[in-house]
Amino acid sequence: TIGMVVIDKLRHTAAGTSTNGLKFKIPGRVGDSPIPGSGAYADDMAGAAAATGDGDILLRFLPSYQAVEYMRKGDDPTIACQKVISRMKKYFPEFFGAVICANVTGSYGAACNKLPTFTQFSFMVYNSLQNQPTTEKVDCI
Amino acid sequence: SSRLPLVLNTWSFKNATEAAWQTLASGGSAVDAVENGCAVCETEQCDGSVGFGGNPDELGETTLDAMIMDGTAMDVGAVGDLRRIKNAIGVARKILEHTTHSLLVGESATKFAESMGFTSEDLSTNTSKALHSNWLAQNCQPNYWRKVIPDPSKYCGPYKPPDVLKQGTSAYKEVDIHGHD
Repeated sequence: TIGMVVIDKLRHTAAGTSTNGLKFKIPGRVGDSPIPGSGAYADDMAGAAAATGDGDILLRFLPSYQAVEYMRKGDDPTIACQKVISRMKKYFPEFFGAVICANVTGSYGAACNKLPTFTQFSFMVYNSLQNQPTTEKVDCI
Repeated sequence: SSRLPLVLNTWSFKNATEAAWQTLASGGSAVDAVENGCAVCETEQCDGSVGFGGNPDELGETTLDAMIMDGTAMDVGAVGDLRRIKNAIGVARKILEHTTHSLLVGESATKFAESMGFTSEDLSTNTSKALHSNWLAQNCQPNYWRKVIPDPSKYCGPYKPPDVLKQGTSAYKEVDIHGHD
């Protein structure tokens, strides 16, 4: 799955996802990706976020919406992402998931749930301070 | 705000990031950038989890989900369980632009896509066919069924509910991190 967040110079936000879902899913199954607030969410008044991982769990928590709401209340994007992951982790300690967050000033962050096979999450960043896309990594919590 | 514009995306899908950035640089909107960035991943089949020919379902079919949200207008277009159309994010954009709905699914979404000019074509590839064949050969393991007969941890379906429901089966099954939403 790709989840993407874009904020332009005028602070207009957009977010999106595209996926072919889980391998060997039961036909008809849809995950978090096409669900607004779950796979991605954007609001010019606050910021935008996108999630990736096990969509059957993610969509129960609307993590992208929740992350944007945390940023609206003033949380730094990294903290917003971490709070969302922590909330899901309380219910599903072994769930596979990560979230990227950005606010309308251009600050960004990410977080993921640590598993034995998933200890770091890679994401891409391109902003006006860089002259090319850059891979960044966060340690999962 | 001096850090704006900003493109951020999950995983190391560099060409998608680049495409979104170039869209902004050439005067496109944030929504245009998301559409073009995701479309690159659909074409390139990013890590097999995006686009055609990846992650087949139990019947061997690849179906696509996509969503695009305009945070200025709070407008959304989304498509779920889309069949036989490669450009799922493009279809989501058409739903955003040309309907007042938010989410279309399944065969009806395909019909909508065709009416918008998208080509209907088989989304399977040799890779997805091989994945599916191997899964069948491994007695359909892993799968997402529980509390059915025959025992889904050992056998393929078709499955049906048992006469007496057993307690204690976990509601959560850890997924392969290489096959993600």
